[in-house]
Amino acid sequence: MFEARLIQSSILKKVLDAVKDLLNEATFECSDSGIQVQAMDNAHVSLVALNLRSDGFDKYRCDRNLSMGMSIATMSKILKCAGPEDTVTLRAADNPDTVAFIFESSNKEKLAEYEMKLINMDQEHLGIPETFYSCVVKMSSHEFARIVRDLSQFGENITIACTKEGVKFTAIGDSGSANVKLAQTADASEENDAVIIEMQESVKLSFSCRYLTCFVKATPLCSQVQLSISNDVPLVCEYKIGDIGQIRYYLAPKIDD
Amino acid sequence: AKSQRNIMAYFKVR
Repeated sequence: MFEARLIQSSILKKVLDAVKDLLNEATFECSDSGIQVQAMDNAHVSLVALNLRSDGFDKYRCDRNLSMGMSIATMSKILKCAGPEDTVTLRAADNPDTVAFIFESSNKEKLAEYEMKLINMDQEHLGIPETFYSCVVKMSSHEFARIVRDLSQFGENITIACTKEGVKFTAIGDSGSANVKLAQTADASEENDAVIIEMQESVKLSFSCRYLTCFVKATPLCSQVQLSISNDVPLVCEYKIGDIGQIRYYLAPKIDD
Repeated sequence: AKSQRNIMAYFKVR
């Protein structure tokens, strides 16, 4: 039997909001160590890797490893039915055809159960090599979301250029161009708003605004975002999920024709 | 013009 309980359904609601624009369906791999999801978007341009550790759940039991193919749209619909203060429990049998989502109100007076059919999926699982990145930028997730939103109005790509001095985001389009420069924070006491750059080598790469716009849907999960960039490899955009895990988005760069 | 690479060009199928 598989059972995982979270006191705050809001975490799972935010996780679904962070993936539903990219993924139609995904396999949830459940084991003793927790729940892992790795899935590409339909166009195979980006990859989402979600990790929720078992010790981050309020209750977690997984008697045998399970691979559950889930419709993200259906799961998102179900999670919209949970109140923000509700406790959520995911439950499945050992060889499941369905998974149950059980929502319990904080006063325990309302109990709602939603059962979702699982789907058979034949997903390709990609091996992500251990990569040493030339630049790692930590910054406010809200600032990053704002930059993506603002610059997306001017072009279909955002070029990220990172040097020792700071990080520069640029978009160029038919109507004009836009750029935002962020200097590395000198005094990092305002931790959440600080811009911290670890740089071995300067980098400059372009990425599709469409995908970056999907990634920043994870902003409510964490006040900080970490961007890992190396020339000619996918960008990694990482948000921590409280004490329970993290979501990483990998995005293949755009290259000059 | 820039063209979009595929993520599978970087990560191998396991």
